Amino acid sequence: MDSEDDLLQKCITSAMPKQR
Amino acid sequence: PTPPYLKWAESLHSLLDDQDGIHLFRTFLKQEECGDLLDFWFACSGFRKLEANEGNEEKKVKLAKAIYKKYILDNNGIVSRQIKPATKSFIKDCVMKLHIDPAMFDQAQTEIQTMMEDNTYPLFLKSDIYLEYT
Repeated sequence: MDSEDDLLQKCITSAMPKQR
Repeated sequence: PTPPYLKWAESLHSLLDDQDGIHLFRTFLKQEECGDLLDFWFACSGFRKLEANEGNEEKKVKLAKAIYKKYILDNNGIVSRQIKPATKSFIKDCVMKLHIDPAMFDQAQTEIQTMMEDNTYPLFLKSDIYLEYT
């Protein structure tokens, strides 16, 4: 299981646009 | 075609829809010591997008707690200071009672977004960092 920080970081990244 | 950096000036959403725009805006916010505003905004979007299958339930609880702890619990944090007390207690309630809902951070996200639209986003468009980029 990911640490809280990893989980949060993945969550933030998942919401970002992938490419222009 | 319109260069991307001109699009960024159209709205906060145009800016947050572009990887380079996000990168530059984050650099600006970090300089102003409020990078957490942007991370929180994306964390809320990411949380809402988590799929509602069963294996995810544990992950959702953990993530909701992580968002709450990092951005909302500390009343002196930049994000926490911009969120209304009623919104904070609503989120606290959800976390404590494990009422985890995809929309539980929506109101807080809106409040942070309004604050960025009224404040940090217009400042960014006037900042050296943006002007130099253009």
